[in-house]
Amino acid sequence: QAKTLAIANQKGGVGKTTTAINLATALALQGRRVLLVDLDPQGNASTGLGLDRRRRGVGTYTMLLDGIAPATLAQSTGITGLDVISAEPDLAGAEVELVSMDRREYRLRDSLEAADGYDHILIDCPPSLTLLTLNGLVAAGSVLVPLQCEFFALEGISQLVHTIELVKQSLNPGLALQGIVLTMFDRRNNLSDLIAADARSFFGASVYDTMIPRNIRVSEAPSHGKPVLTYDKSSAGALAYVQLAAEMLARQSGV
Amino acid sequence: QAKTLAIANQKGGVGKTTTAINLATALALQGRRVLLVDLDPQGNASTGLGLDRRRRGVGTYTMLLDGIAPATLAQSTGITGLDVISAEPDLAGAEVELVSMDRREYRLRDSLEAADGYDHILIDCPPSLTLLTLNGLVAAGSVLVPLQCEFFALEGISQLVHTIELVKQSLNPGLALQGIVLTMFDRRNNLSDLIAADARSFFGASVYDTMIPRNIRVSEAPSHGKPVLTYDKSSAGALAYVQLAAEMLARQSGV
Ligand SMILES: Nc1ncnc2c1ncn2[C@@H]1O[C@H](COP(=O)(O)OP(=O)(O)OP(=O)(O)O)[C@@H](O)[C@H]1O
Ligand SMILES: Nc1ncnc2c1ncn2[C@@H]1O[C@H](COP(=O)(O)OP(=O)(O)OP(=O)(O)O)[C@@H](O)[C@H]1O
Ligand SMILES: [Mg+2]
Ligand SMILES: [Mg+2]
Repeated sequence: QAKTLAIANQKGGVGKTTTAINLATALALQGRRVLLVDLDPQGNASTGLGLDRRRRGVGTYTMLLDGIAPATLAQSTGITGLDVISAEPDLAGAEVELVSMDRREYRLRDSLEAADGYDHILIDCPPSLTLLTLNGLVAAGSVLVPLQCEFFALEGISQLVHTIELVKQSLNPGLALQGIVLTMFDRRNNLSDLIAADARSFFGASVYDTMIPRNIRVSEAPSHGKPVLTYDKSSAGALAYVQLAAEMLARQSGV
Repeated sequence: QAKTLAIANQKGGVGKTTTAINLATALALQGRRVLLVDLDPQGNASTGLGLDRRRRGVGTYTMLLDGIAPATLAQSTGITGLDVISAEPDLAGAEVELVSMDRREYRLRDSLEAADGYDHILIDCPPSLTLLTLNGLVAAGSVLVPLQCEFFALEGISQLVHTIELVKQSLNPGLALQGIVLTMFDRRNNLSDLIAADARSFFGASVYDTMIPRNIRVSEAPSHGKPVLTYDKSSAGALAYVQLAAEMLARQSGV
């Protein structure tokens, strides 16, 4: 049975997509079978893995609204072991269409029941706490929260943790907080240190030891349609994501 | 009659709130009467102007759902001439509640008809193209689009410009693109130059001459509950926002 992980944070631009792409890649490079579900109408995870708008077929919208099986929607990427279900532009209209549907919060969970042969399923969520993200939280066994080392990002975390609790109580009792990952940590400025210290004092051991540094190679990689792990595998960003995957696997197996 | 400006982009973390706060402040410091409407459930614009969660009364949710007049909801900030209608946590649930309401896309526009005595009304939108942002686009006379100098941000712009066209055709014929403002421009890296050049070749004169540089003082200011214009008025970020206000006023008066 696959471990399903939602990567979520309603704050925008904190590194959700970058974490989804590179964590998925790091797991695949270790020989695991990984499916990445792009649940964001922007489709950045699809583009970041080389599936630009022209090369995408049908994807997440068709799966959620029409119940088509994941196996027929999954596309291979340039990385062995990593498939992606990409985001069609129609996904932007899904929020309103889902509101009146039966089991509206469970559509993704029900679809992914049929996803066979994967060790890990990662879900890249949009920057919101509305129905698409709720579908991601209900489908997942745990949630990884990227936290950008900025003041506005820290402000929103308690609202997110509260939402995760609500989803756990009402829609998905098995949902756990996988952890909080500090992103775009810039050791040249104090603000990053302050935010990191605050996050660790609020959330303790839930905050991963691994921090993702701000690293220009990370933001260059998407324009080449590649994860930073294959664009520049010796960069500080790539090495941090390899470490993140190792720490996540260790935490999942209770080390 | 006030000029109403929506600040929108579905891409997260591109500088919408930072632009809304500092543009509003720059206009107020020039003696204009400004109202900032925080339409994002995260409430970052409210916090960034010193109204942390404890100090906020009722705000945008109450105005949209209960039709309470803006005058009773507007709170003063530490800046003369600048009022804000803050975002209550309930706003997070507004998307679903609005779907079944009458004139659901016009609720904000109808409310702001009664906002008297302002020269400018600025609306900070959440990172999405759902009903809250649609309300912002329908209430506005024009849209200012912050564009972060990053690849993923440029990718989403055409989807946004397309949505603005649709809103103009169906819901708000008076809506115009005020312009595109490059944000977090980092002259130390080529990516910023590439993105800026691409944006100018796609959108021509719609792209403002003023560019907002990446500047640590900008991201420090919110933790002090102040816009960068009053936190550090001689910083590169503050000077750029003063210039942005001047360029916007010149463009609005046809110079
Ligand atoms: N460690 C890093 N160093 C430098 N740039 C980064 C890093 N992580 C992400 N970025 C860049 O920052 C921007 C925001 O990251 P990303 O798009 O992954 O965030 P997101 O949370 O998925 O955004 P959204 O809320 O819009 O979905 C992107 O342009 C990305 O390339
Ligand atoms: N010019 C700048 N220089 C440095 N940091 C900046 C600059 N502009 C914005 N920031 C920081 O970048 C982060 C994102 O900016 P901001 O929150 O304004 O974006 P947004 O588009 O409103 O995000 P969201 O999509 O979540 O609403 C914030 O932490 C902010 O302080
Ligand atoms: Mg994303
Ligand atoms: Mg914002």
